[in-house]
Amino acid sequence: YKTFDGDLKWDHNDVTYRILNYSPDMESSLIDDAFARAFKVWSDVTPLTFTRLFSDEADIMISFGKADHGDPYPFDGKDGLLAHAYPPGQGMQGDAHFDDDEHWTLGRGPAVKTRYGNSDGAMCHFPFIFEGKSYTTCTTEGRTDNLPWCSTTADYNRDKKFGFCPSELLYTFGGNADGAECVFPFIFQGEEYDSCTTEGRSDGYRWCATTNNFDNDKKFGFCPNRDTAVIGGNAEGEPCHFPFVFLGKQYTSCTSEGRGDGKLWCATTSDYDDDKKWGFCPDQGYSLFLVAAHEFGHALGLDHSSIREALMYPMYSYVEDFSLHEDDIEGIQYLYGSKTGPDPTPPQPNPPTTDDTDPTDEPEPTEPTTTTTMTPVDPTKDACKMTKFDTITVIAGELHFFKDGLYWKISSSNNAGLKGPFSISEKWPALPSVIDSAFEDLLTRKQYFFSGTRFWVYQGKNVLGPRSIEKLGLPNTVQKVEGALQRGKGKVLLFSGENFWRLDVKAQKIDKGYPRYTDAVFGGVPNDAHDVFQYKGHIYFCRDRFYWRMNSRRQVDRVGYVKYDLLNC
Amino acid sequence: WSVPLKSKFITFPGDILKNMTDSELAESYLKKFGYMNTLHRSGFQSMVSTSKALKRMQRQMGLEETGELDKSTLELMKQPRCGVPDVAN
Repeated sequence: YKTFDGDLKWDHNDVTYRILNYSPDMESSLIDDAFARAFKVWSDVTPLTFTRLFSDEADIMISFGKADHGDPYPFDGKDGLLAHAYPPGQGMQGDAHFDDDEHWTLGRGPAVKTRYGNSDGAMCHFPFIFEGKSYTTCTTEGRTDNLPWCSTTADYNRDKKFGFCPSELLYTFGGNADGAECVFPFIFQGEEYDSCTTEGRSDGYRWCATTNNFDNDKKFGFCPNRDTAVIGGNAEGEPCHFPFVFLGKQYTSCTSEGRGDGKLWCATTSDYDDDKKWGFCPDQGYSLFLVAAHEFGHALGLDHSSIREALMYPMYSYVEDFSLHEDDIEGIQYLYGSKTGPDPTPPQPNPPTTDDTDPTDEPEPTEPTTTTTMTPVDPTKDACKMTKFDTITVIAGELHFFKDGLYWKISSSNNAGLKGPFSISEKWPALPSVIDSAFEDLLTRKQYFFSGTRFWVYQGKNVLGPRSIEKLGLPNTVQKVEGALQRGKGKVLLFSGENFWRLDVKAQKIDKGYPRYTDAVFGGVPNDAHDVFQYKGHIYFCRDRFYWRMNSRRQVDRVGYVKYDLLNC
Repeated sequence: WSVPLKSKFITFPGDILKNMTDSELAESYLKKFGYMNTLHRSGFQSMVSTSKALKRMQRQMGLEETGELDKSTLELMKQPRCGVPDVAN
């Protein structure tokens, strides 16, 4: 899982949401229910609660829109982008937008909730039998008022259970007419309309007047899409017209002819060649519940996951019996804690496994080793003449500069002078002369040194090592560790090449979900830095003589010379 | 057997044109979802090569990190998805 930079999250657990408008694809009560279930996915595993508001500003404002829908990220017609949402925060932050050029369903074809009839609002049952014929959509057969209806069981003739399907002749939604049905024909801007229209609007939604003269009465509502309606195209909401002519040939069903993307379409008049009116044929559609659960994950502070089965994986895939993946749960509980936990606590590190060093790799004796012969230190070795150091790090509050068996140090307090050179082997006898990186664990004061694929752990005069870095869970592809950054209690980031891993120091194991790309998280620094260290609240990335300094908000706020700014040469 | 219809592709009025070449599709996908030309808060504009950007996308999606626009990568780019970028900016 990933969270957004700075672990953006709500600073309260009673989160509010508001549904600003509806899609014509599903009855509004189905949409309300899909959103409520999507929120429940997250409230089931955290202390969060979700309250729906019907006016004013809510934390999460939910809306449907098409193409350019009022923010800098336009949608792209049918398929492709389905929806997006913003991380927690004020204003548009936290909001969720759904592309209404999609076919919104519950993931398995048109979700048709009936009204009136004798089934108390039950869903249509497709297919159903009526007078010996099988129907997979609503029909006006058997009626003279042209109202589409369906059976709510598999066999109407046996059960006589039915209901009316969404239709502009039955009701409208939104608008200012309290859901009254359309009146046809109606007058709008002096013209007569005998069906729903998008005229007069720039958002592509179909509407109608609920009196016979809109110019006088200004009463209107939005038209629900019939389940047989085409999606997108330039005749949104109109039903297919079969047969229709296309390029001189007659079609009695949907076709992908004429398109390179294989999508099924139909004409909504008898002759496409003349009228050029068309749309995509209804398909399985996208589960509004699943997409909403994903988007609300963003609105709560989760970024995309790289686990294919996780809800926060970027791509859509329909799942019959949905349940949250552990990766999603770990992520959301990292931010808000678990259902019972009073405080949001990051997931407990895995219990330390038994030390699995194999005998062949027995660490050095932990008794202070006999002093080896000291190589005399050449006091004239001048740190200011080094172009680059093997590693730079803070140990015991002093910035250390390591190079070829020697080190210099400078106290963190201001205007302190540089001390050294000193011999590495004098202070840390077990260490080799080239140190790739080092860090001091703030909790235990243990000092970790990395050289090539081996590492040593010093505690006072006692040393454990050398051991292979694979013991920490680093892959055998890592040739050397080039940087180490303490991150909070017991976590250290280890850098190598263009990647970094997070080490749980207590568990002595790399956390799941790593490696990650350095420049994806620490934007603006070279991704081939040969040294990374923390000093006085800043992160330093070094390459040759230069350093890039990054502040706590991960902004590069200074680029300079190691020699002049750190060594004070 | 009937001679397969020579499919003639036409432009449908109101269709949000998406017929792009594979490399155009890949380029726009990698940019749209933050894998390329990421602008950093510090204003640092890092130009990432297409191959490296592809590797990063393949890692995020759990694909083999070839750095090539191979079939499985292209297919994944055509799948419906969330509009939030994968590489946060």
